[in-house]
Amino acid sequence: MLEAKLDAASQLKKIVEAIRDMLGECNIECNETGLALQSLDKSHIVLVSLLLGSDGFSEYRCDRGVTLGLNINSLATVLRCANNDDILTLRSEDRANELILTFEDSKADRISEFNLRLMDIDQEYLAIPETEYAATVVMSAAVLQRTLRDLSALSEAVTIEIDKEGIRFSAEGDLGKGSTHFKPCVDMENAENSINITLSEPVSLSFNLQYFSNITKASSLSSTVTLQMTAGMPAQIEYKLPSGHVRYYFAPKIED
Amino acid sequence: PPKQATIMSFFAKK
Repeated sequence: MLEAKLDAASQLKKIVEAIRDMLGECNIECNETGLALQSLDKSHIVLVSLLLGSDGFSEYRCDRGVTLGLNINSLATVLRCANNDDILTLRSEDRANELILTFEDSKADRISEFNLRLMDIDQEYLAIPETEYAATVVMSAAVLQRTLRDLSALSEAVTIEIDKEGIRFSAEGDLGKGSTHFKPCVDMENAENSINITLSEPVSLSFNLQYFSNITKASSLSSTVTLQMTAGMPAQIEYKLPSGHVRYYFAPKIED
Repeated sequence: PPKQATIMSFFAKK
């Protein structure tokens, strides 16, 4: 059986909000090391990979592997019934067909319980190759989100170029073109505003901005984001969690 | 114009 407790429901609410627009039904695999999810978005352009390590829970128990087949939107709907600072417990018996969620307000002696029906989902998993990326950029998650939002007013695609001078985002559409360039920098006072670039060779890739905008909904999970790119390959975009991560593998636009 | 690739063209099924 699975029993996992979080001190604040907001932790799971934010994670589910970060993936719900992309995913429909998918399996969450639970074992003694934690919870994991891997699923493609409906258009197969983004692969979402979530890892919630058992250390990230205030209490965690999973004696035997449990697969939770869930509709992510249904999970989001139920989580909306929890207050952000409620204590949240996830429970599922072995071979059960439901996930039990309890939301506790320790101050008000309130306990709510919801049973979410589980589904049998026949899901395929992809082998994510171990890759040495040509460029790795660590930057503020909020700044990346804002930059992409600004450029989405111009075009449905953004081109990202990374070289030793910095990272450049550009877009061109009917009304004109625009770009934002960031140089590598260290901000001693606000470390999350630093821009760190590690490069083995310059790289340039183009991406759909609507999907990128969905990915950056994870900005509430982490102050920084790690963007990794290699020419002609999907980008890896990672938001770190206290014990785990949300990663997105994002297929680029490619010249014929 | 460039075409949108899918993840399936890069990552194989397990």
